[in-house]
Amino acid sequence: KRHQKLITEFFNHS
Amino acid sequence: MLELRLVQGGLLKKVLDSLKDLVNDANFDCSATGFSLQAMDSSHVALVALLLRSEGFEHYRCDRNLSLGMNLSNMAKMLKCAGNDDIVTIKADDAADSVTFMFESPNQDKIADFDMKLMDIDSEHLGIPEAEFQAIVRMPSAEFARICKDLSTIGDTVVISVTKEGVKFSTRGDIGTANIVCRHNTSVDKPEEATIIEMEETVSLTFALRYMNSFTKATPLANQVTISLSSDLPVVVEYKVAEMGHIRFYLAPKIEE
Repeated sequence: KRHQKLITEFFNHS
Repeated sequence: MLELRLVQGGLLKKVLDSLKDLVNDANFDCSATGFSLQAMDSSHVALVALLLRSEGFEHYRCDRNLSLGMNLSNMAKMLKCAGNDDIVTIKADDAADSVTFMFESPNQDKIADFDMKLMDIDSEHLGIPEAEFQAIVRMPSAEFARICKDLSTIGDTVVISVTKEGVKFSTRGDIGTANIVCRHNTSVDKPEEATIIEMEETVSLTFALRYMNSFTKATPLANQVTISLSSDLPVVVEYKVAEMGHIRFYLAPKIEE
């Protein structure tokens, strides 16, 4: 089973 | 005061067509550097970053940094009213609650202005670090669009794998499986027909085809697309916007649980 990661898990708020 | 005059107004129409299905509302940021946008889709799985450098405009006046909140489907509706060869000027006052789009026909015999209401948008701005990619694929944008469209009739996800054999796009669904391999190929008549694969390490990542198909709405902007991949990082799908900038789509991978 694959889990969809979110963009916010990779890039921090600036 | 903001006044941006773009001779190739058709570019802006194409840019909006490539954004409007992915993002509803976004802030366009205007600074001395250029006209830019960063926005995520509503489920925070994909992010789009647009940059149109100030040098690409025939006239670029931006007295102070401005953020213009716009509904992208409404903006697309307004830009649809411009001819493909029209010169487009974007105008706004510093404290304006609206933006004006002015369209001039190439021979100046028709001039139109459309005023659109601006909106306040709470946007999250993400810092995107410079990354070293394990593999970078450059290929004809129409070919990439065709592959994404074809695979989405069979499955919901695409596995993109880069090895020394080439780049492989794979999917599986209820009716079966599909694999499409594109090899490095520079022996073509025109440079835009080339497929160039630069690989530091093999890489294989899984992505939702729904988003990939949405990114390919940018195909009319550029003959080539660049796909940059690294393990456990969002893929970057980039289209150049003429000589003046780019539109980059970032898509988070699906990870095996």
